[in-house]
Amino acid sequence: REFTYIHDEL
Amino acid sequence: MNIFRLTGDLSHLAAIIILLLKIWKSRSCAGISGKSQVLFALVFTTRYLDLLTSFISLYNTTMKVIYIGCSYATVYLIYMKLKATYDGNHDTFRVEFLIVPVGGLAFLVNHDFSPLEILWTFSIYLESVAILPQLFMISKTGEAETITTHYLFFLGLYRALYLINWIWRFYFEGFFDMIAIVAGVVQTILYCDFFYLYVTKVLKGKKLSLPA
Repeated sequence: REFTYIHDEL
Repeated sequence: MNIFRLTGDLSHLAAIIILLLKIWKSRSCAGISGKSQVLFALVFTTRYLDLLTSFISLYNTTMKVIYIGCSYATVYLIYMKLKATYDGNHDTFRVEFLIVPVGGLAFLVNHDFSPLEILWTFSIYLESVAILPQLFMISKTGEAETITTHYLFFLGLYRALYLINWIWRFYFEGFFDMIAIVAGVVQTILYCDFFYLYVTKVLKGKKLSLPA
């Protein structure tokens, strides 16, 4: 499983 | 992006700049915990590794670069340039008691067992407790300069605003990140005692000093 979490907050 | 998140980010930025300017202008880092600042530099470094892997927005990238740059500049001033003014004798919090459990927890409780994600989780957990050496130092010396308390106030305000941001995002976007929320609540609670002192003392023009 290739999945990168996008953390859009600082 | 909502108003709480934006003001939260700006409040965080204000805290970082206030601290850096205070140290730079006074040519002294007396009363500042170098250990807390190293922890914050570590927090930003491990969290913003995604600068290399994903682009979110110009705003996001710019803020990350500024946070990282300022935190390293602060550490440099404390441990290199203004080392003579660093109050190491009072900065005695044992950071391994934070790093080790936080590192272990990041391995156990995360969204995904991958290196970047574990480091991100580590940074979230570490940020929630990174201020403890600073609060410990203040409790040890029994006082803090007013400018230092402004720094802490903006750092705590940033966290409180982020909590409102998460409530907002849950209602309007159906978004919630349990790891960030739990750590954020813990972090905000740590500031409560300080907030009380700030409002009852500093805002009334008194210096923050604790009873002996």
